[in-house]
Amino acid sequence: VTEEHILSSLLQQLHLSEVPVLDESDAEEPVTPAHVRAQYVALLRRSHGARSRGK
Amino acid sequence: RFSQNFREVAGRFLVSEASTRLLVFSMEQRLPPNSELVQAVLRLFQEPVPEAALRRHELLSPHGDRARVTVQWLQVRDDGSNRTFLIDSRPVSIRESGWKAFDVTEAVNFWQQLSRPREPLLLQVSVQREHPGQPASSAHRLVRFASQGPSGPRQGEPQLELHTLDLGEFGAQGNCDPEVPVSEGTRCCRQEMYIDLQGMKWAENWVLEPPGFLAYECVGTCQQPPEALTFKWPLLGPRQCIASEMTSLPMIVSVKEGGRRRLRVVSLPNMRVQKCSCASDGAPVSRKLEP
Repeated sequence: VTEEHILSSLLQQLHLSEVPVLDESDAEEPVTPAHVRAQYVALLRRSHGARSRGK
Repeated sequence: RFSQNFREVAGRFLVSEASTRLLVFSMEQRLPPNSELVQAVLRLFQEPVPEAALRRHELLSPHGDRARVTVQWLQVRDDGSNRTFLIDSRPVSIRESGWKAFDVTEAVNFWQQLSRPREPLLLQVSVQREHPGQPASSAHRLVRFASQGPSGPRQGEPQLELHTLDLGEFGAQGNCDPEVPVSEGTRCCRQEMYIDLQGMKWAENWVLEPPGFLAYECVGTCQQPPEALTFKWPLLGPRQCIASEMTSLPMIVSVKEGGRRRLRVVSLPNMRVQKCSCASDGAPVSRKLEP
C-alpha cells in the first residue's frame, strides 16, 4: 500500500479526477454528524472483523 | 439463437452416445489438517481391446480410432437434485492400454468448498465420440476402464492421488514476531506497517478520519515443494509470500456539494492486509462454488 495507491483509490471512490482545492473556511474543524460517525464506526468494525473469502 | 433469420429451436437430449460411469471416493481423513491441496490426479486403467474387436472396428468404421474421455464433478444437492461441473477432458486412443491420468484438482477443491468431510467425492467419467457428429465412428465403445469393485481394491481399480503440502512447513506463519528482525531466513509472515495519513500533504483538511492506519505487509520467504507434480503447469512460479486476504479502509472525508461543505464516509477496498500466505504465481485458481 503506497501513498499513490491510497490517493488514487480515494479519488476513484469519490469520482474525482484530482484532489479538491480547499479554501480558508474549509480549514476549520467541522463537527462530525452523529449519523456519519455511526456509519464510519460500523464500517470500521466490519472491516476489522470481515474476512474476504480468499484462499 | 438471436439470429434474425432463424427462430430459436430448443432441443431435448434423446440419445446418448456416451458410456458414463460414476466413481465414488471416500475422502474422510484423506486430506491432512492444516495442509494445502496442490494437485489431485485421477488414474484410470484403460483395458486392452481384444485384437478381433480392433480388426472388426477397422473394417466397420475406419473413421479414426480415438475417443474423448470427460471427467465431471457431480454435486448432489440437499433437495436431491444434482449438477455437474466439467473438470477434465481429453482424447484417448483405443489402441493404447494402461493407466491414464486426469487432473481433478478442481473437483477436490469443489468438494472442499462443500465443507462436508463425510461426503464422498463423486466423479462422473464418460467416454464419447472424439468429435460429436463424426459419421459412424464407434471407436468410443471400445474404450473401457477397469471399474471400482464392491469388494475392496482390485487390479487396475481407479485411483485418486492427492498431493498436499503441510502448511506447517510450506505455509505462512501468521504475524511476524515484532521482537525478531526480519531476515533472509524469516518464514512468510504479516508485519506491521503504519501509514500516517496526517503526514500526507494532499490529505490535509480533506481526510478527517483516520489520522493513520495499520496497513501491514507480507514479508519473509516460503519453502519450495520438493516434489515434481504429475501435471506441470507451464507458468507455475516459485511459492511466494503474498497478501491472500485484504480488507477495506473506511474514511471520513470532507466534500463540497452545492457550495456547502459536507462530511462523507467512504470505504477504500483492499487497503489492509488481513492474512499472508505462500502461493505460486501461475497456479490455477479454482472456481468458487456458487449456491
